[in-house]
Amino acid sequence: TVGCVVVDGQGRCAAATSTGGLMNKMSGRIGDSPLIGSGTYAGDLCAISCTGEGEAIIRATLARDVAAVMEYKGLSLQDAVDYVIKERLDEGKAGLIAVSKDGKVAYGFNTTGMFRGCATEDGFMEVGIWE
Amino acid sequence: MGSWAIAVHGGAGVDPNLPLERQEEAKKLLNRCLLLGISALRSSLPAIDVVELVVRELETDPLFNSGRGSALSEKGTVEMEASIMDGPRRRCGAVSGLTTVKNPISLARLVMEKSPHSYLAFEGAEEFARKQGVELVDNEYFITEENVGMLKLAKEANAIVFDYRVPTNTCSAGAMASVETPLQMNGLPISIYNQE
Repeated sequence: TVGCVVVDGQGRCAAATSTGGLMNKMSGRIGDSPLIGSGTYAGDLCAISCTGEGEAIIRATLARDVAAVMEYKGLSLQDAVDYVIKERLDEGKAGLIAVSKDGKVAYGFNTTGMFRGCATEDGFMEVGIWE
Repeated sequence: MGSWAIAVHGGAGVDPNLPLERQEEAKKLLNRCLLLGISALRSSLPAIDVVELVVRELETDPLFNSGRGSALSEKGTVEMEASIMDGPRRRCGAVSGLTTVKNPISLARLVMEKSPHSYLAFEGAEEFARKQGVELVDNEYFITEENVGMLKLAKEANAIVFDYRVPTNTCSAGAMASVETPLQMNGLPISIYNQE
């Protein structure tokens, strides 16, 4: 699975996710990537793209949960990401990337690694795989 | 005016023994996609245009599991899915079961912009694609040698393998691991090291 999340200079958030799914999957199997609220979500506050064990991400409505705990509990972006990865996946393995309206970027995963990269207008830029 | 930010991902769950050159290859692609997004943001492209542009780039490169280089179904074919969402009015578009659309994320965008719906799947999505005139290719275009090998291993292990990025020289260990792990998904063993 691949994904991208952006907040632009006007504070507008957007998210996109695309995948081939699982190797040896049953034909017709749908994972989390096309499900708004599970694999992808964007609202006024933030944008999220997920990857990992689709069935666990669907059960957790992972992407929307990040936005929900920001909206309802007032968590910061990174705290919201850490909370859902830690508390909402049960046994599932997944990772996600997120940006917020105020130009922050965050990511989290409970797998062995996640191919990711992030950058912000103030010059921060990072590409990584492992913890 | 706020400040912009961008993040990209190429999948989670990586073989801890992934060869260094594969790691460098992945980082190079992530870096290239980040720079593409940054340049678009500096040109004041809206967020929804930037995420589509970057994901198209990731779909076109065979390294990660999307578009060209997608994981294979049990039939040895590619069935792709994608979704996109625009924060300000929470508009969204999604597609599933695509077999000929070169860039699934762009069809998802067209579902959001040009259809009254949010989600189209399989034959309906393919028909919408033809009507919209998006670029169509043979299913073969998406299939790589490496994934054919991965599928073979997964079938031998009677397992669903999340991350086809596990290098073939360690694959048998990965797939075997799935046979030995007690973890099940939909009745089939899954391999811990191989989530995507």
